[in-house]
Amino acid sequence: RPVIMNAFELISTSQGLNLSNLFEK
Amino acid sequence: MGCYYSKRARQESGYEDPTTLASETSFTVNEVEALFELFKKLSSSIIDDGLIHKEEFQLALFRNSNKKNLFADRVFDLFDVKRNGVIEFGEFVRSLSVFHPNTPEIDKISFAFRLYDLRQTGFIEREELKEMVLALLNESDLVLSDDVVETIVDKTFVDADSKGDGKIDPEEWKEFVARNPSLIKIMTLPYLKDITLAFPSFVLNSEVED
Repeated sequence: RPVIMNAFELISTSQGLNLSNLFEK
Repeated sequence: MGCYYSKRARQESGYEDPTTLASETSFTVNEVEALFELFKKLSSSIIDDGLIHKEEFQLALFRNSNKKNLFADRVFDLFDVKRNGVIEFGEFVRSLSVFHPNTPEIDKISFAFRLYDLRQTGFIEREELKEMVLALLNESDLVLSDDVVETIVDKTFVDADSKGDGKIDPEEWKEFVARNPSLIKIMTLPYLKDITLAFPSFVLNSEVED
């Protein structure tokens, strides 16, 4: 049975939402 | 102890009283002071004016000041509460506070909703969700057929749009997140609890000295 991805799950992987990069030294 | 420099820098960047900011956010006074160190670094990376410009935000996120990204744009716009094209220190602290581990989940759910409500209509609409999926695929160099994208969006709407009116309202979003808590994992930065360790130089500039 094919697994259909949750669209929000997919977009939450965007690098633009990963604010931990702000803390990179 | 560098007081002249630190006062000047504070005036330039719309520095707000750390006690006030701490009282309005999940941060302690010391953590707000530490965030000022981070803010100074980010706000002087391209234009040294004590304000975070979009190019500086993109540079911090992507190591590239020219990288266009729909989601980074949305985050920037939400941080830029005054909508004047730059992020001031107070805006930076108040917005980052949403990502603090101690901040109530309801605030994180609400921030994520506003993030995904691209056109600020008060709803996450089907077209907006599709636009975000396409942006993510583009960013990730993933290619999916339009049929597959439509299927993903349809399936998500079947799950999230419980009233079936073709748009997700804040109440439906709250219920959807309750059933899928992983959706707001990105709204918590565990690192924020250790910010004073990461940026200890605030001690040198602390107002306690003034």
